[in-house]
Amino acid sequence: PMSGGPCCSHARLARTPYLVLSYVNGLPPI
Amino acid sequence: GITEAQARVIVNNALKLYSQDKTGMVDFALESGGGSILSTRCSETYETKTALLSLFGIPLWYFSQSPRVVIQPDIYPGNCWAFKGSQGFLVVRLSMKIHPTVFTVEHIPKTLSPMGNISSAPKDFAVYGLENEYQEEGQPLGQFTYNQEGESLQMFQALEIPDKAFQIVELRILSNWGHPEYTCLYRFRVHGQPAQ
Amino acid sequence: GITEAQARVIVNNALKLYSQDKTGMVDFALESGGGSILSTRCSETYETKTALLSLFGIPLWYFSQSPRVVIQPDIYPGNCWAFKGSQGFLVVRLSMKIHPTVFTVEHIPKTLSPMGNISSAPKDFAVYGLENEYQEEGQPLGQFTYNQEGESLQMFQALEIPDKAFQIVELRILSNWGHPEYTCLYRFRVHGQPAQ
Repeated sequence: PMSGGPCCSHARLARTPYLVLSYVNGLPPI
Repeated sequence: GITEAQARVIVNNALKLYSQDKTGMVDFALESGGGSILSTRCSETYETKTALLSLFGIPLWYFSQSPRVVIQPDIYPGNCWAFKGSQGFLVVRLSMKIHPTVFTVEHIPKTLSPMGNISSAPKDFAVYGLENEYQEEGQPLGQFTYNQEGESLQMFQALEIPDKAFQIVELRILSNWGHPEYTCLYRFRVHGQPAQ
Repeated sequence: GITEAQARVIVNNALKLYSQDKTGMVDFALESGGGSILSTRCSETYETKTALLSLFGIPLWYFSQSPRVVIQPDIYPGNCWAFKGSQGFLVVRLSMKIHPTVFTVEHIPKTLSPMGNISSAPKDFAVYGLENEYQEEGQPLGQFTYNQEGESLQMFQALEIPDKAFQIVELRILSNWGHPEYTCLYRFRVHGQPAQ
């Protein structure tokens, strides 16, 4: 279990072997 | 008044119909059942270049929904095919040759739309039976209007059961409910009687 | 007693709500609707190295669910994001800036868990509104407890409608229901009023 507040690297998601989806230009068509 | 047993029957029947793709009718356009998208004629997919897929921080490509989603059952917000403007075409090859009798059009309910409206929904549309995918003017099977104040799923009866059977239908969207840039198609279904 | 017609209305209204993502409310976290996962801060995905994908008999890689599944609607057993331990973080970018009012947390029902329990379910959790994804301590929007004896889908009202609007929220899981190794998040939704 971790203690303390939020921590460490915020680029964590970029280091994981997952396809990351981000919306960079507004909403997709809905 | 009704008894508890009668109430249970009503509930069970409603659930049964709901579980049968909500209509209890064969959808001959359904992709997994054998339907396929042949063409969108001159409609252009509305590309927003917003959904960026990356791996290890390296941008790979922009994702957008293809016309195939119109014959797939997932209709969560965003899982629609968007074409530019309010006039679009979709040529669908059905899983078999049928006399089309009913068409179903679905859009997300207004309650689930982040914009609070469904202006991107199709409004007036027409369906044609085609002999082949290149036929320009097929046999009209009816012209209908999807009502933005109506149910999320709306069914439209063809004016008359066509004498001819078709394996290819064209969905022609003629207008939308006001969105200036694109129209979103969530799901289109074709029901009918298999040809003898 | 009620009439058959009244019973049908009750059933139809219930099914209608059910078909509207079960809540009838916009989920601003939903990925297909424009939501995205920004970060898991220092939580680590629990890797079991058990789901091996192979092609032509050649092992390719081990598959595990990414945090994105938390903002995707499929909640079949296993379609959760598992993080090590019982304390985890998820920073979510919403589809638009809103005043968050309600949060929905879902877990599989105990009846569907092969283990017969849902010890991997989150227990105490808190939600914060962030100005930007790197903000360490955002505005508290509430602290809640997911009840393992309650419904599969549970909704939690923010203490008060925040004055400020947020497009980024942080979900902080503080404890789980007893699983010693990991906690599973099936789905987290954020509802609220779009900012003017």
